[in-house]
Amino acid sequence: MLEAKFAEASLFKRIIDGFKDCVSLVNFQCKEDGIIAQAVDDSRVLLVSLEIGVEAFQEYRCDHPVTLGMDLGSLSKILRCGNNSDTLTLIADDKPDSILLLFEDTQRERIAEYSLKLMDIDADFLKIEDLQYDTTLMMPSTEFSKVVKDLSQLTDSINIMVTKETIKFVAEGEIGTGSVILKPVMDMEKPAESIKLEMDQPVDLTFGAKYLLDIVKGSALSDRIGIRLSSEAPALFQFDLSSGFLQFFLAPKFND
Amino acid sequence: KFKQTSLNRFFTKT
Repeated sequence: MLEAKFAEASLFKRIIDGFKDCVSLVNFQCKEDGIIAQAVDDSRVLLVSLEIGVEAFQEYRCDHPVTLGMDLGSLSKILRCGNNSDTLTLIADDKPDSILLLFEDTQRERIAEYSLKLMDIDADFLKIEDLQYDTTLMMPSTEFSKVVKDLSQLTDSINIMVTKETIKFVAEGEIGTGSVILKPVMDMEKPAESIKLEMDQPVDLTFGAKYLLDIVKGSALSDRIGIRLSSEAPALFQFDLSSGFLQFFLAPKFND
Repeated sequence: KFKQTSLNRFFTKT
């Protein structure tokens, strides 16, 4: 039996909204210590990895591991039926055909109950080794989102260059070019506004703009984004939850 | 011209 209760339905909504546009069919693996999910987009360029730890729930119980295969488009329709401030409980038995979603408004004694049919999804689980990164940066997710949205207007490829003291985003397109340069900055008053950079090796990488646009949809989950870059591995973009994370691994573009 | 790589190049299936 799985019973996973979110204090606010909006958290699960924001998690699902964070990656529903790049992958559609996802197996959620529920275990004693929380829920994990992994999915690769159809072009096999972007990998989404989600972990929701027990601490992120108001109440959590999972007696037997259970895999819930869901169509995120359908799940999202049901999630829109609940109010953000409702509690949301996910309920499934040990061999479920469907999952129950229970929205409760404790103030008004309103209870809404939906069931979603589960799917058998044949997806391989990729093993993510501990990758070595050349550069790690932490910055406001809104700032990263703005850079990606702005530069994507010009081109389908965005170049990210990091040297010791500079993070440079460049777009070269048919209508013109654009670049944004950011420097590490420590904001004592508003720590969430800080930009932190740890660089072992400079990097110069190019990514598909459309995938970056998918990634920044996770910004509603956290006001910070962690970006880890390496010349030899997919880039890692991470939004932290109070317990757990939403990660995107993105394969770079290479000069042919 | 930049060419998009695939994740298959980096990850192993389990």
